[in-house]
Amino acid sequence: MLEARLEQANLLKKVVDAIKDLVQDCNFDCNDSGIALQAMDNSHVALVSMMLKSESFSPFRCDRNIALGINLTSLTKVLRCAANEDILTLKAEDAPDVVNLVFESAESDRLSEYDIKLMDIDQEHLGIPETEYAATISMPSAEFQKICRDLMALSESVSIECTKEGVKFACSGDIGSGSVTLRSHTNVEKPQLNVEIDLSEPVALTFSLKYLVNFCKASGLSEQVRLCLSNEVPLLVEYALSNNSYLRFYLAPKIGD
Amino acid sequence: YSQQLALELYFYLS
Repeated sequence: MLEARLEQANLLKKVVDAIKDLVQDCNFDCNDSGIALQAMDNSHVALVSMMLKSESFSPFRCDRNIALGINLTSLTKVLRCAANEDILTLKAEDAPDVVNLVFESAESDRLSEYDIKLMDIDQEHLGIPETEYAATISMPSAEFQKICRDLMALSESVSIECTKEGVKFACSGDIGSGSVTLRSHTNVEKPQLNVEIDLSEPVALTFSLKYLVNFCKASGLSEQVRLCLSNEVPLLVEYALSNNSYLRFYLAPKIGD
Repeated sequence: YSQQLALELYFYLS
């Protein structure tokens, strides 16, 4: 059986909120290392990969592999019933029909309990090879969100060009064009504002802003976001969570006609 | 730039 207790319901609320517009039904794969999720969006150009390590829960118990097929709209409805600071416990039997969610207030004696019916989801799994990326950019997640939103006002696509000069986000559309360039930057007092660019070779790729703006819904999960790029491979957008847990998004690049 | 390639072209179905 599965029993996984999260100190704060907020973590799961934010994760589900960040992915629910990309994927609708998905399996939460539970085993002794934690709870993982991998799902492609309908158009098969974006992939969500979440890993909540067992260390992110206290306690965490999962005796055997269990796939919880959950509709994220249903999960969102139930998670809305939890206060952000509630303690959240996920429970399921070994061959479950439902997943049980218990919300406990740390400050009062309230205990809420919900069951969500599970679905049989036959999901295609993509193998993601370990990739040595040509460019890795760490930057404030709020900054990345602003850039994506700003450029989306002008265009559907953004080109991300990384050279030793810095990283340039550029777009052009019907009303004109725009760009934002960032250089490496270290803020000793506020390291969350650092911009770090690790480059082994120059990269230039074009991506759909609609997806990037969608990924940025995860900004509340982490002060920093990591962008990993190599020519002609999908972009990796990673929000690191505590205990080596993560929320990753992959996006296939656009190509010329 | 118009065509968005599918992820399956990059990752393998397992």
